[in-house]
Formats: sequence, C-alpha cells, structure tokens
Amino acid sequence: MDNPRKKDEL
Amino acid sequence: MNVFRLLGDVSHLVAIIILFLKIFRSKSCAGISGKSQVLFALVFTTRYLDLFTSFISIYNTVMKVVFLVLSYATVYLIYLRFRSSYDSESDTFRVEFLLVPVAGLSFLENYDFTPIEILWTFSIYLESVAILPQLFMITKTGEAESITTHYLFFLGLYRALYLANWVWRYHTEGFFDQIAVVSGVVQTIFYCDFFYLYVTKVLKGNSKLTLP
Repeated sequence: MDNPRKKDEL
Repeated sequence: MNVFRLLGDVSHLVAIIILFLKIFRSKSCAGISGKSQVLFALVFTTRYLDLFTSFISIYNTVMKVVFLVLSYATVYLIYLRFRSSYDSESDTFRVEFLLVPVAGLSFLENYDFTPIEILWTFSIYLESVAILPQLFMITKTGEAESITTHYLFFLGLYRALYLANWVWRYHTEGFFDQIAVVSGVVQTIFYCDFFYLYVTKVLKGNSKLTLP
C-alpha cells in the first residue's frame, strides 16, 4: 500500500 | 487540524487525566485493569518513537509527551505505589492473545516494511484492542465505579471523534489512512455495548455501573 500517513495525528 | 480531531485529542486527554486522578486521589486502583494500562503505555511508546526525530508542531510534541508521561505514571501507580489495591484476580485477560496476532498483523499489513512504520502499525492495531482487558474485568466483577465509566466514555468518544475527523479529512483533503480507519472502527465498536450501558444506567444517576 502507498503510505498516506501524514504523521500529524496523535 | 479540525474540530473533530481537536475534540478527540481533548477527550483522550480528559480520559487519561480522569483515570490518573481517580487512582492518585483515592489512593486505589480497584476495578482498574493494570493490563490495559500497560498496553496503552506500549501503544504510546511504539507510536511516538518519532517524538525526537520529526517535529510536527508544539501541540503535537506536548500532547505526545503528556500522553507518555501520564500513561507510564498510571502504570507506576497501579503496579508499584498502590499495588495492594490492584485486583489481579479479576484482571485475568490473557494479553498474549492480543499481542501475538497484533504483532503478526503489523508485519503483514503495513505501509512500509521499516521498523518505525511496523511499530506505528503495531501501535494502531494494539490500541484497537487494548481496552479489552478492562472491559473483560468489568464483565467479570459485574460492576464499575462511575468515575471509571466516565474514563471509558471519554476514551471511547476520542476514537469515535477521530472517525469523524477522518471523514472530514477525506472530503476536504482526500486523506485516507486505511489502517488507522479500519482499526478505529473496530476500536469504537468494542465500546458500543458500554456506551449503551453508560447512557441508560450511569447518566440516569446511578452511583456505579452494575451489569445485568
């Protein structure tokens, strides 16, 4: 899966 | 940031503070599952490894530190400071039945096969089942103090608000984090039974929740 994570969520 | 995610984070913070204060002020962790609290500390530890490597915002960093400190402090209160009040006979959920499948799945279903991403995925899957020892303990004892039910209400509400946040972000940014959303739905479903009891019993003014 392509990584959609924006890593801004806790 | 949107209002759903902000309210979700506040609800999560309120839940963690309610629990910590309940134990600290009553000097007792009766009715609290230490296993769930250890799992939550593990969730935050494996999720916030980027605390020192990537800076998102002051808010993001402060909240991560607060969640980590309070979750470990709560584990300390349960297993060390007030361990005489810890009801280990009722806290018997086999957490290995959670950790092994969650660890296995995080190796199978993740966005990138890197340590950080696998640990983040592990934390997401683990968080969705971390409350099970606590819910199991309540069904076993058949009751819960009302303060404990308020803790569970805000904890369940937080991920439900995150679901609204993901709907909002999908429609406004096209953002869709499949792993987090699916886990969040599963996590929130586990609370549905409790939400029903909370609304029909605790909010009616009962001093404690007693299961039928």
